[in-house]
Amino acid sequence: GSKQSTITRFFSKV
Amino acid sequence: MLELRLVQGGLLKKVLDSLKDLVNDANFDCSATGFSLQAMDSSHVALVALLLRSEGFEHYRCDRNLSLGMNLSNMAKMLKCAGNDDIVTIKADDAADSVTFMFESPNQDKIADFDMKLMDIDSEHLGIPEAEFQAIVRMPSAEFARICKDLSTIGDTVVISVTKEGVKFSTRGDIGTANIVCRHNTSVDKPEEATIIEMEETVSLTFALRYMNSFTKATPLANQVTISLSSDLPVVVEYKVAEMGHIRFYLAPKIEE
Repeated sequence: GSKQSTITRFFSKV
Repeated sequence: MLELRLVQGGLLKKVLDSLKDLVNDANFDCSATGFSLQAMDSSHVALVALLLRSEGFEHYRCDRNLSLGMNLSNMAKMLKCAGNDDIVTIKADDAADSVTFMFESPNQDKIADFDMKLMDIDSEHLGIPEAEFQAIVRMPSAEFARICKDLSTIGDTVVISVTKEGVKFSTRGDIGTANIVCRHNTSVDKPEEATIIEMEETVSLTFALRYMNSFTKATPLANQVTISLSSDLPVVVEYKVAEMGHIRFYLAPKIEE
């Protein structure tokens, strides 16, 4: 099955 | 002191309608560049970035950078009280705990002001890297909204695949499966009816339809939507806001475990 990833996995805090 | 006067006040109403179901509270950032917002939904699966450039306002005064924390559903309630053709002015003092929305009817015979309490919001700002996309699809926004709505009656997720054949939207659910293919098509009467597919490489990604459907609330803002895809990156679904800016929705893909 597939799992929902999150935005913070790709973009980091500035 | 902040004072932003927008002749096309209806645009702000549409912007809020497209944000309020996705994000509860957010900071609006005002700087010399413009009026902007970046916020994630509560589960951090989607991110929205709004920019309304200062040049798009009839009058734009922002003495120093200011962050206004607002509850978006309350802001939408206030803006609903403005007429679609009203001129909207947003005003706040530097150390203000409230923001004023002023609505003027086009012929100046009705002037209203609504004061809304501001809130302190701890929000983290994310750096969005410039990306090279494997595929960029431009298509009529109403067509994209229709596809997302139709597919969500059958399944919960959409697989968006771009190949030489075109862009394919697929879903599967308990009752069966559905595939909708849109081909590159520029032989149309009006430019806004075109579907333009630019592909560097084939790409296929899976997304939750619930979020896609939420993004399509921005459909009244623009005739065209731009969908930018790259493997293992969030999709970007962009709507232009007249000539003055954009709303970009980022949605994290579903990833095979």
